[in-house]
Amino acid sequence: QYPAGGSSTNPFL
Amino acid sequence: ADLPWVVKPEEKMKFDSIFDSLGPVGGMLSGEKVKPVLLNSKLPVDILGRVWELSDIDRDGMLDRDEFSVAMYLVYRALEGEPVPMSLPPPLVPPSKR
Repeated sequence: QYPAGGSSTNPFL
Repeated sequence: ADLPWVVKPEEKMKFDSIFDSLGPVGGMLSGEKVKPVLLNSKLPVDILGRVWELSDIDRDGMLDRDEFSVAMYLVYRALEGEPVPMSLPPPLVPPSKR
């Protein structure tokens, strides 16, 4: 569901 | 709580039409759909990351149409040279989220 970046919900991190 | 939302009705209509053009699912846009739109602004990624932090008010990794309007508002202001705030000022919180 979330974009790459682990558990972050921020697609820019 | 009675503060008028800084996003004016004319702007909201414009942002809503962009929101709808991106194909929201269940009234929400995923980060994957919003990201290229924000990248189009050519603003630095760290600025866009902060814009996302401020606009994804419930931190679910998706933006509804009010959250999306906050994101677009911040991007447009940033393009006009205004700094993106570190936290969301009360007048920028959508009335539906107060």
